[in-house]
Amino acid sequence: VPSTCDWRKAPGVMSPVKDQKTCSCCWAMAAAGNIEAQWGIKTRQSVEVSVQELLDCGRCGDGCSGGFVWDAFITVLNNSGLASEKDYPFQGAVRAKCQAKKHKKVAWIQDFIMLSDNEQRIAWYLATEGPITVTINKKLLQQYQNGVIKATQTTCDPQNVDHVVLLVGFGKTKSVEGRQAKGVPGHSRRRSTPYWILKNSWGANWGEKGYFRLHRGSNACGITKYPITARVDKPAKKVSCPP
Amino acid sequence: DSLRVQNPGAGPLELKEVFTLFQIQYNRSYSNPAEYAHRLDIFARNLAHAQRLQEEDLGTAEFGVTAFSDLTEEEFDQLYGNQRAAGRAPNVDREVGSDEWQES
Repeated sequence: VPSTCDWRKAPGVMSPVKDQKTCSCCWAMAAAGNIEAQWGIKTRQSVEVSVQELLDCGRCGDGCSGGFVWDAFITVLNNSGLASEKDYPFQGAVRAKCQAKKHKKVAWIQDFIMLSDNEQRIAWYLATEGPITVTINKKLLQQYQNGVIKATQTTCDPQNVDHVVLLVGFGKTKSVEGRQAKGVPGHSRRRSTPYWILKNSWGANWGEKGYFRLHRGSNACGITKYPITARVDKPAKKVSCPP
Repeated sequence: DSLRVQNPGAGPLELKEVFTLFQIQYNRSYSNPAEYAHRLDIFARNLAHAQRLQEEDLGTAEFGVTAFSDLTEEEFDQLYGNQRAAGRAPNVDREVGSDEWQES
């Protein structure tokens, strides 16, 4: 596993940060981001796929009231692919009729898998195959501005996961970045902090340009509970994450 | 008074200035004075909460004013939560070696 990985630095892999506004469709936006990244990495073609199609064509039919990533991937498999965001744009509300048949597919998937709840293995998969959707407890995000969130089970219950985001990289803070260590008089330097980099769906004005960082190695906010990714056909060439 | 208690050191005037900046930055307006006062109170609580989060956090995170600072935690949950979050697995534990277990 490399020491750092950041898929935002790879051209054609990450689409712009989206804003779900008042539609609780984080699950669809994370799934779309996962498919875009996998497609971009494996085929070297940049695509932006339709979130609205996942909302209108999902089997539950009420995509703005929450949902599951696996339902999004099932919709893509049922429809043999996804239309582009341009052809089938986000409306911020579920529409009665599925319009999938009217639009050309710009991306499709082979299947989808859930990874083991092991942060080392998740990092390995992220670095060698690409971004992964994860489901976390969003409790600390309402007031989050920047930096690495290092929560405890008390401040962020890892069993109570209620928000889906896209895992796009990992790294370590420089020891100087750490704030004054509490309760240790005079000691101002801190060990460097390992972190995950995650793409949220609350617009680019939130957090670190729409992204945020969580401590890596402590199952922060339940990040290892549902690591799920779509799989796109194997690439001809070996894949490696930009450092 | 409650506002003053919640923001030791930041007098109501300062808090109102921060709130006005928040309204400008995130394009917020409230329909009447009562709603304004209600949102100001929530904003003050959220600022105090952000301060506590900052103190409790063991990493390098910074907490403070965000686009959601005039929402209660319940409103934020309602608006941005994945209502259909996966349930918890039932906690089924069974004495290993009990007769019933062997039968089944």
